[in-house]
Amino acid sequence: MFEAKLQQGVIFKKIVDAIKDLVKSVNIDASTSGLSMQAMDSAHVALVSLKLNENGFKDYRCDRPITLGLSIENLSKILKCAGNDDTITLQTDEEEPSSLKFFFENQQASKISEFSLNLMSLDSESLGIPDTDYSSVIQMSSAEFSRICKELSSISETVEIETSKESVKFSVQGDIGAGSITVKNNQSDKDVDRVDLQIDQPVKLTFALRYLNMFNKAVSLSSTVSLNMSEENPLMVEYKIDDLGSLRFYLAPKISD
Amino acid sequence: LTEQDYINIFYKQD
Repeated sequence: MFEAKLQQGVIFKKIVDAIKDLVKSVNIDASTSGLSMQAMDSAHVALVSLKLNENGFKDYRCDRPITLGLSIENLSKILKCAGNDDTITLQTDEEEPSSLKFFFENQQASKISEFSLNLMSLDSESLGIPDTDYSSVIQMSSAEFSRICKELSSISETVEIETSKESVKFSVQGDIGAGSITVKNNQSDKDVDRVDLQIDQPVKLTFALRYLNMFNKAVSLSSTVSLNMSEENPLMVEYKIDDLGSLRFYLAPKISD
Repeated sequence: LTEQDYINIFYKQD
């Protein structure tokens, strides 16, 4: 028996909206500790990893680990039927479920929707992601980072991110010209302005902006985003989800010649 | 031109 009830169902809707352009089908692994999901994009350039802890759910029960193979497109269609204020419950009684039940309830419990989504059997391609001690970590407004990526992607497809003790520089070079945006440490009390740099080792890495713009669809999940980098390592972009878990994106760097 | 690297170069199959 597996049942997970999320008080703020809108969070689940936002997560699916944030990843639906990147991955087509995913395995959600349910265990006693919560839900986890990991999937690569079709080009194997990026990886998304979701972890939702059981104690972030209103109700959570998972008698034994199960894997739920879902088409993101079909999941999206079902979630469109959930209101932003609804609670969302996922449920199945079977050990090898062929479908997953969804219940959407409005606040007054006066409207209850029930859907059953057919499951897919997907071979698990899960990669081992070592816990990395990143040498450059940037915490900043997710809206600001999303804006920087959007603006720079009109000049070039790739952005070079260079960190130093007191600032991070986003540089682009394209046919029309070049540009850079430098953001300094800023302990402002205004969320949108605050920038927190922890630079043990400066890095200079180049990434495809198309992927960063896709990752930034998660901006509605958290007002802050963290960029985690080490030389010769994929960038890890993390959106923490209050009291529930985190949505992480990994992006392989461009190999600068 | 910069070549795009692949994520499964960095992280191995479990």
